[in-house]
This record gives sequence, structure tokens and C-alpha cells, in this order.
Amino acid sequence: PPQTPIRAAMNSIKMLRGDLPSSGDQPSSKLATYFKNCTVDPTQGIQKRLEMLGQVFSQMFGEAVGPHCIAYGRERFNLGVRLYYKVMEAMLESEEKRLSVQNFSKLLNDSTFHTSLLACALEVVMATYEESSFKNGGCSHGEGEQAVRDLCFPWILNVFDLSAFDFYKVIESFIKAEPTLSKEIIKHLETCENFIMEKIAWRTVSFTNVSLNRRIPHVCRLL
Amino acid sequence: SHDYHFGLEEHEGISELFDCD
Repeated sequence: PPQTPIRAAMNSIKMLRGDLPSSGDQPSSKLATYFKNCTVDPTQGIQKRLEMLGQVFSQMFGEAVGPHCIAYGRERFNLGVRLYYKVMEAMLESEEKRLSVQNFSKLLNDSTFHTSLLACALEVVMATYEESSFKNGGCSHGEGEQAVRDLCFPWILNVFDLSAFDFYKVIESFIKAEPTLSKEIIKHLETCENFIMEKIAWRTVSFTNVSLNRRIPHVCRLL
Repeated sequence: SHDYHFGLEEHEGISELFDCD
């Protein structure tokens, strides 16, 4: 039988949940080994950052959707954390193969890298839920629909006070590292990329910076 | 699958993007 929008949405969410390890709110033993191989062990920093960002996320989610929905925000955040750990592990495996190194101390102690990666994981989770809300018309009543729109990209950048440029940097590696992403989600991430490139990555100083880099061939063409 | 355009070269990865070697 033809798939209804509601069934399609349920399947997407089920797939997202099913693809993630159930014990994934903690790093796997393999990921923990990568942490231990670092010159400076990033484990505590990562835990603290997750606690802090989890509180900010739940609070802002509640402000956008309503205080009675904070628990849903927390649930989405936890799902995002599982995806964040899973993708981080895949990225490190790929980097280990490519660079023949096991010490990723600098990368794993880079707060911007972690925040960007977590933001991307959460964008995937949110898009899976929100896309279904749009498709099945579940939020056709004005207030709910507005709340869902409020959570759309670039909402997550404001929540984590993350620059669009830094978020942009993780997208491609994220897609490479997570082969189970649906084509709708990949399309969504590509839309985010285009939105960043065409609109929100540009600042007043960007044009000055472009002018200062005339020697780079791409920049010459751009000018 | 969706035809995503991968722009990174073979020798580039997340480490280079965050300035780590």
C-alpha cells in the first residue's frame, strides 16, 4: 500500500533511533580509547560541555515550543548526543586510516569542533522530526506550526552561539561518516550548506577579507 | 541516494578543517 506521510515520518524516526547504539549516551570503548590516546585527555571537557549545552538546548527548546515540551527537547538532545558520539568515532577511524595516527589531542580538545559536530547531529535529529511535522500537517494549527518553524535551521546556531562558518566545516565529513543518513536528510544538510554560503556566512568584514586575499586564484575570480 | 557533491579532496579531512595535523 502507498506510504502515508505519517507512516513515512514514523519510519524515519524509527530508523534514526534504531541506527543508534542504545547505550550511546556514553562514548563507546573504541571512542574512549581515542580519548585516552590523546596527549591531553578530552573526556572531562566533553562531558562538561555536553551538560552545559544540554541545559541551554532544553531551555531554548522550551522557549520556542512551550515549557510543557522541555522533556521532548531533552529527548531530542539525548538522541543527538548518541549520533554525535557515533559520527565522532567514524570520523576518527577514517582519520586514523588516512593519517596513520591515533593521537587526535588537538582536534578532540577543540571546543568549536565538538560544538559544531553536536549541532550537526542535532540538526539531523530535529530535521527528522520537523520534516515529519511539515509533511503530515500535524502542526497545521497556527501556534504549533510557528513553533516548528522556529526550530528550523539556523536555530541551532543561535542556541549554541556557533558561527555558520564553523558549522559548515563539519557537514561534508558528517555525511561521509554516517552512511545511513536518508536522502531527505542529506538534502536538508545540503540546503543548510547553501543557506550558509549564500547568506549567513557573510559579514561586513568578509568583503574586506576577500580584498586582502587577492593572490588566491579563487578570490581573483570572485572579485 | 541523493546526489550530494563531495568537495573535499582525498587528502583532506576534518583534522585539516580545524587546523590540526
